[in-house]
Amino acid sequence: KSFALVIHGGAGTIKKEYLSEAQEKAYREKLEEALNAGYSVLKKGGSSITAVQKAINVMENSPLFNAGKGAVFNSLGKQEMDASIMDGKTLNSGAVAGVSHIKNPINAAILVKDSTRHVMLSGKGAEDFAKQYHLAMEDAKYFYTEKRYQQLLKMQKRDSVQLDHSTSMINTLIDDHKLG
Amino acid sequence: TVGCVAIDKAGNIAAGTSTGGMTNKKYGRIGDSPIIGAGTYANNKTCGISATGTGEYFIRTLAAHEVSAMMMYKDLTLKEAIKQVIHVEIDSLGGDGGLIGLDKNGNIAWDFNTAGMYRGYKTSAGDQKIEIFK
Repeated sequence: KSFALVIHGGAGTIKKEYLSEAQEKAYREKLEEALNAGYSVLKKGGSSITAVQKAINVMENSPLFNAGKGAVFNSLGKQEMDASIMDGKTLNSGAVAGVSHIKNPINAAILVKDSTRHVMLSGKGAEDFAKQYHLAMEDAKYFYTEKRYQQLLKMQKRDSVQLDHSTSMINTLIDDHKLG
Repeated sequence: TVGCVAIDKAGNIAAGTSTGGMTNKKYGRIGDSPIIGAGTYANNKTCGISATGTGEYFIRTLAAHEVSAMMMYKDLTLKEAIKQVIHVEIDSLGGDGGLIGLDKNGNIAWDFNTAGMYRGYKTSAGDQKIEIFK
């Protein structure tokens, strides 16, 4: 009874010459932690849905990636997050879009999948629903990182849209590769 | 953007994606990540997919479902289908990003048309890989 999982933490202009050794090490360690979180669920005979949730939770809780803590900022300087999940057996799916206070958006997507007849909830409706089911909620400062905010200011100066990263040698661990 | 695709001991596939979107995006803008069939898709008959990149292109091409459809109707392998979507369909529209996938036999594939993608896999056969650069 084999099992497996594959993860990603975003794509972009991520080049070796731009990442410091400390950054590369930090990213590799976090990716490994996410893999192990999902793998241990599968190894114990847990479901692929739970494995996906646990792996993504690790990356949502890390400021290194553009999801959950460390999400990028929109044109108003706010963070709006989106997430979705799908079960390959039943094709049942859940998603949330445009949420700002749900600590782990993938957990809310799972809730929508399991506890409503809908596929997607957005904005305030999604947040009220998450509160109703006592999902962990955080205020804006939990999600804030200086790095991402500086990216926003830089983009606004250039008045363009940047996907969440463009790589440059920086002294914080959060890289800023180009795409989310 | 972060994502995961898993197949469990019962052979069930699940796929998930979570994101903050794009820096300086217009408020209210939604990308592909929460859209089933665009940024996330799973079907036990074919594969599971999670996407990252310029969301608009993955919505317009319904990228995640497109991979599954190419496997189901054109008999492509997961690797071939992901390559076709990224390097033909997304490329031709000028989009960029990547896909990770896993098929019903537990085969893993990924591809991207950017300089790098944070990615990794782990299997019950003991294989594990973590990659960042091209």
